[in-house]
Amino acid sequence: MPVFHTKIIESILEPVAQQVSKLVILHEEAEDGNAMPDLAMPVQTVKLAVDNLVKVGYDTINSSEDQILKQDMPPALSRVEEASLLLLQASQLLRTDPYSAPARKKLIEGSRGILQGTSALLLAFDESEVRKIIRVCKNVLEYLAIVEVVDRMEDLVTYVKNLSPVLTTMAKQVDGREKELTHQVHREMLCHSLDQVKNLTPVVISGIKIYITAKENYTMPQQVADAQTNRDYMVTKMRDEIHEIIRVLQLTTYDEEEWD
Amino acid sequence: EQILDAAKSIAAATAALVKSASAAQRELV
Repeated sequence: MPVFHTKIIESILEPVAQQVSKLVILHEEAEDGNAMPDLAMPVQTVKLAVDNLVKVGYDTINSSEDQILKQDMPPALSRVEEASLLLLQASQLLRTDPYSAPARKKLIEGSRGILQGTSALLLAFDESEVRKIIRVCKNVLEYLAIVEVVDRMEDLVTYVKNLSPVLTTMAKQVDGREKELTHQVHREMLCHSLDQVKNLTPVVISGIKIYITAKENYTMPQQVADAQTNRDYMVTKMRDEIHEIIRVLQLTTYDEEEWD
Repeated sequence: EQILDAAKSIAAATAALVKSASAAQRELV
């Protein structure tokens, strides 16, 4: 089971997570430790990177209209800032005493804090990106909901003309997301539902067409009713698949396993 | 994108810091 649920988050956090784990193990195995080197320079580099992240983070918050992102990001940024302070304190303590045990503790807590805060920040950002894809999916659902008013051929032409670009955007974004996931089962679920939507699209349009033809040709009421039932059944199937896509998009490995 | 780049920088800087600290410890183990 992958720890990080997207490839980009994994590529950013996995190397630092490995380094932090190694430091923790080394610290536990050699409690007294060797003299620590002067960490002022690397700590300063982290501090500059933290300052930049905080600036970019607040720029993102201020320019976003996503209320959940605005709510989720500040605590993650605070976490990173607090962790950076711990690292500065550790570096100052080590300058006066390279064997300082509290400094080692602060070093570990600080680097863990950076990892956890950055992870929370990336997760908040990623969830916001997922909400953008979900909005596109809901846009398709809205189009599917108005299928009942399509009862003339010219309406169908307009309907298909409007539905196609939204469906294409949805397919492109879901496909991109699927490729980005590290969780194989989630990838397969998205792939399956997206294929279903692609396969159902011509079937739904054909169902609408058959219904309109039946209605316009004054076919027997039962035939019109059957055509309508068939159309609605296909639309429901497509809607269900899109709801499934929305559900899977919101799943993370964090739902199944605590890693923190 | 900017967030991802900023996160990459912070992760790389932290990994380098922790690596330096680990190097000193490793000599003992």
